[in-house]
Amino acid sequence: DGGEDEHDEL
Amino acid sequence: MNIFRLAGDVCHLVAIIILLLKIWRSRSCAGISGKSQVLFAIVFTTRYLDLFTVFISPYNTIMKVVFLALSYATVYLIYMRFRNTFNSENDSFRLEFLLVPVIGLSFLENYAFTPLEILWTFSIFLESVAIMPQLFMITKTGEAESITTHYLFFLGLYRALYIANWVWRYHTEGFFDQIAVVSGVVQTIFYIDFFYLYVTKVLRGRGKMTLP
Repeated sequence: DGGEDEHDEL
Repeated sequence: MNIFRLAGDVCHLVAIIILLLKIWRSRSCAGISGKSQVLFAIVFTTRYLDLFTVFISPYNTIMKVVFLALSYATVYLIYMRFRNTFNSENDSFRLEFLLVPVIGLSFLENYAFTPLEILWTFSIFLESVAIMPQLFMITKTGEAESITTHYLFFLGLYRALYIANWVWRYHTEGFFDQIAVVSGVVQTIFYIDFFYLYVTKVLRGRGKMTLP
């Protein structure tokens, strides 16, 4: 499900 | 980082500064929805909790601190410093109509059932509706000072540029953040109607934007 390990967007 | 995202972040920063300067210089927050500004402060707080756990880049960290500081400064000016100019009777949007579905959805649709991830998702969904009290106030009063419309214009531009950023990142690095994209598209749609009014009313030098 497109897991995001870290969110790099503000 | 790409030009669309950088331009988007700059537009976001410009929007926040426009509003803050407008309140500070006019020493008044008439026509501004304090509720929207509180929601934005909540968005930044719940989204930037990773400020202390994850280091992405100096730019990322600095912008997070700046956005947090400016959004809390704006809320402070509205509810403390110039509270006597705050017309709360016009700022009557029921926040629970936004918070309840957003909280519910962030528990249902998220990347991981961890506190940080759920709070991040909450901040994404909340940001897409945070401008509603402000747009509601404008439709209720039937007008908006041109500075407030410039603020909304740059806010809308920031969202439109972020969509361009996602298209770019999808084609160049296969990046696709489903939650952020869906929520961002919904948020941008709210501005389309306003963009039309902005171009037809404000840019024609009418000074104030009066709704039909």
